Formats: sequence, structure tokens, C-alpha cells
Amino acid sequence: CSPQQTETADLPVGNSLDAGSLQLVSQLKNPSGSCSVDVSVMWWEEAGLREPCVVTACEYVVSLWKHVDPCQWEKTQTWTFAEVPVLQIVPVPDVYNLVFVALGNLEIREIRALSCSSDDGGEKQQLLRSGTVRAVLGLPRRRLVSSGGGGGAGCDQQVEVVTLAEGAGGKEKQFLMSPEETILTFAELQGMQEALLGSTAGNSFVIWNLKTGQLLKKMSIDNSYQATVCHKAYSEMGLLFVVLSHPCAKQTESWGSPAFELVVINPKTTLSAGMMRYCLPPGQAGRFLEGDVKDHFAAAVLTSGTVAIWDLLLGHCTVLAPPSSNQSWSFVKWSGTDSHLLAGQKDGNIFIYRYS
Amino acid sequence: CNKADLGPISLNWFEELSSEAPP
Repeated sequence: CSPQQTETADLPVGNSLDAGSLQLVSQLKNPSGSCSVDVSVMWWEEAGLREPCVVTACEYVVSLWKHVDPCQWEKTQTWTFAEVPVLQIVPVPDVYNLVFVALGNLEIREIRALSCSSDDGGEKQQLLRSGTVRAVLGLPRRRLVSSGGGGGAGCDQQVEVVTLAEGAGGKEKQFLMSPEETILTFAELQGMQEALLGSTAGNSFVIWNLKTGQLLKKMSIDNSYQATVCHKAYSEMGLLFVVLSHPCAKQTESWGSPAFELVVINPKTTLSAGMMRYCLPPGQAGRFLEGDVKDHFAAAVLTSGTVAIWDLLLGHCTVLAPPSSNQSWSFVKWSGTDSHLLAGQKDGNIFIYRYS
Repeated sequence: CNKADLGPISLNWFEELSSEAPP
């Protein structure tokens, strides 16, 4: 499919840094016009052929889109919800023909697995967890970790890992030791299948051993931000590197609030230090609203309605994509299957870009 | 940042913390 449009980085003239570009490769138009909340790419198998499909979530409808030709997508399946709206799609690696969604109003009340009936192809739903859920993450090897329940902290909080059996049916449940603080987000520790990282409402990180369920360490980070989101974590040379964001941060006068930050922690001593702050180029307004990190690329929607991309290795912003067709961007997701970026607008339209 | 500011580093931190943490 030949690119329909090219949007290059709008960096200040004279900036010597390398710029990236976004090429629009296709668009998913939402005829209903209802509010779009999330998008994801997942694998779907039919007649022995496994292909990447796009899953979109509007308020009460989740849709599966398949390729009909290189530029055309067709909606082939929908799941509808009568009472509780969809908050997010939960991608789970290594899983196909299954979509996981979190439903709720202000906070997650249910996690459901969506599939198709093998008899007539009709929609099927399976309730995986109900009650207040504060954090959820899909993990490699068909696992889904979530936390919530009770008042959220202390012994009321339950942290559980569900391992999904092949097919939509059986599942195995395991509990992890809960920290005393409410867990806000989870992040897998790349390259360490048995380790899991979490951020807490008390501005700390916690590490679990997923095999034993042990809570290994609580590490406080030295910054003043609240509600830290961890997007990516990896261990190198005995140290823990975490890419995080602060969606609730207020802009400071001196240097603005960074969209993303790289923090290094020694898990043995719990001492930490800030390594890198990923800020907007000078003169650009807006602060982080929501974002996604894949490999060494971070994408964010800013309060200005613009999408920004950072190369975490180079340390700077490579693309600024302003609102398209006078519609602010509302969310961005990296495709888990290739180097594509999916950007959504509130009117339900999704744009698929190739990032280079 | 200076690595020395983070204290002694262990390459086997995950195994060591797992053996020290309560079961």
C-alpha cells in the first residue's frame, strides 16, 4: 500500500538532531461516530491462516478489523456491552483469537475475554475478574496480572495472575503477595520471565517473583510526582532501568514536565537516580496525557492534541504530528507486530502510520 | 549518574532477593 500522506517532524529550524517521519498507510473509519477509547493489534487465525488484525474499542462496542486488501480494513466481528462501557483493551502476548478488555466507568469493574463461537461465529464473552480492578497487564506465556479488590491497599488488595489455557476455556489462578500500597501499574521486566514490576500510589516500585508469588522488594523513588506509570523495564548489569511517565504532573516553570523519564534503580540497595528526561522541543506547548513505549520508541498524546515520538536511545523527540482534520488525537499505541503506530481520535477514526 | 552512588551491585540480584524474601 503506497503511503497516502507524509508527516515529518516539525522540529525547530536549525535543530541538528535526526528527525523521524510518520507515513499514513491506512485508516479505519468508524461509521457510528461514537467515542473511541482504545486500539490494539492482535493475531487472529482462520482456516489455518494466522494474520494480524486490528481491534478497536468504542464506548460500548469492541470491533475486530481484518485486511481485505493492502489498504482496506473490514469490520468482521463486534462484541457489544449493554451496561458497563469499555475502558481499555488489554493485549496479551502469545494469545490469538481472544481479545481481553477492561470495562468500567471511572475505574475498571470487570475484565472479560472475548472470542467467537466455533459453531456460528457469533460473539462469546467470558468474565475473568469482577470488582474494583486498579491495574491490569498482559504478560508473555499467556498470563494476565491484575490487582484490586477491597479498599485497594494492605491485605484487602489482591494481586492475581491468571494463566490462560489454549483456547478460550480453562485458566489457572495464582496470587502474588500484596504490598501495603495500592498498585497503580504493572510492567514486565524484559528478558526476565519470572519477574514483575509494579508502581504504587506511594511513589514506590515493587518487584515480584512470578513463580513463587514473593514480593521481593519495595523501592521508593526520589521525585515529587504522584501516580507514576511504568511503561517499560529491563535489567542490565545488575541494575533496573524503568521508563516512566507522570500523567498527573503539573508543568513547572523552569523546564516543563518531561513526557517520559528513564530512572535507574539498584534493586539490592533500592537506591535510584534519574538518567534521562524526555521533553518536548523548546517552544512546544503541552504535557503528557497518555502514551505507549515499544523497544526504544516512546509515543505520547499531549494535552495540545498533538502526538509526539521520542527515540529513547537518541534522547530526543523525533516526530510531532499535530491534530489531523481539526481533530485532536486522543490515544496512541504501537503495533505489537511491526513498526506501526496506531493513533485514534475521539470520533472513533483510527489512523495507522508507518514510523521510520 | 554515578554508578557508585547506587551502592554495591549484584548481577544475581533476582535470585538473591528471592532467597532473602519471605516465602
